[in-house]
Amino acid sequence: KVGQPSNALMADAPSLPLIRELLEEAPGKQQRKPQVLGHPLRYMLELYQRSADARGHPRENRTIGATMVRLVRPLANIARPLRGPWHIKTLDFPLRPNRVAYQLVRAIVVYRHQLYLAPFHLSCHVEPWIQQSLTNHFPSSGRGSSNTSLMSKAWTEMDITQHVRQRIWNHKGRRVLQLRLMCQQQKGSEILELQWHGTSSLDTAFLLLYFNDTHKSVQKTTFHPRVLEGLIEKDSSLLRRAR
Amino acid sequence: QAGSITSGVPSSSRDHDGPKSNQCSLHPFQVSFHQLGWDHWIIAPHLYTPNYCKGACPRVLHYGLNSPNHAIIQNLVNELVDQSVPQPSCVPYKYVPISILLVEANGSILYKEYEDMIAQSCTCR
Repeated sequence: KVGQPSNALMADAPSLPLIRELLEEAPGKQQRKPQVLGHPLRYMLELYQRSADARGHPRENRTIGATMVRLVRPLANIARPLRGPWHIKTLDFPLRPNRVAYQLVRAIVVYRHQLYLAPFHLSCHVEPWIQQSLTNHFPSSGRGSSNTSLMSKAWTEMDITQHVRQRIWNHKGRRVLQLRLMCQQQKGSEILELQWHGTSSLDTAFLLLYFNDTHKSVQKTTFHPRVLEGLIEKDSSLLRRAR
Repeated sequence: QAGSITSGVPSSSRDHDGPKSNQCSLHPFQVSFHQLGWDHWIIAPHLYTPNYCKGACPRVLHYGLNSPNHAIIQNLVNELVDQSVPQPSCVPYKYVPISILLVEANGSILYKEYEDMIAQSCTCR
């Protein structure tokens, strides 16, 4: 129906897989595109340009190793009271219910390890935030690697796949990954109360979840060569006779 | 034998199939996500080329059409047995995926590869 707004069209045909997915992922027309700015958007644009050409064709040599990458922004960030030289900010990342069809390949937290909050220079790192737990450290795999950071050198990526898989991935119901950003004033400046209000949580950290779409691989059954040969043999003989 | 089948077919088959130009083939077609009404949440790409298949399915299907035997039979049935059985249709045969960068309702940003979004070749089925 020409001219009918696509949302109405989409609503008519929720049974089609793509339409159903688009309905799920697409904010309604009435909802303006949520404002996404700054590093997260730049990061995902760079990831997109490395993985697909200008017309959207996935590149043969793409290296993301996943068919879907979700950048999750932290919900709330609560600045904890000063504890010694540490300024602590907890970051809550809401994880959507896990669709059986998507297999988690990798989870990475990207955060600023150098933060400038006038007049402070801070150096930061990220830890899991587990209530009443002493060992708030990522398992050995949690390592910061700023060399892979795609943006300025102030950002670091840390692989937290093991932590996410062990601690939260298979939970039922609402799942929130809680991390905390630990920042310390760099040497020299005296300990002063730090006002976090200057940075929105968006500017300090975000979460990247890499998935593979498993349901498609199940559907695409591969013909056994013997079966394929039989099909071709029968097909070409009949085709030849008719021709 | 093939001979008996084809001999029964009236010789007018050539003009019946019409000129080669209107035979089943792939037609390039480009849209913008704005035209589809999705631009308020799709960041990239701006243009999308789904393409489409259009054209007649001649009785003797040329080899490049990847047609199954059934399509040849259906053509003969339409011609010799019962014209209410339609000729095969010209539809996509192979597809390729497209990568989309979009904003989700909660503000997350999603990179996703959607399968079977661009028609790459056609067939008569």
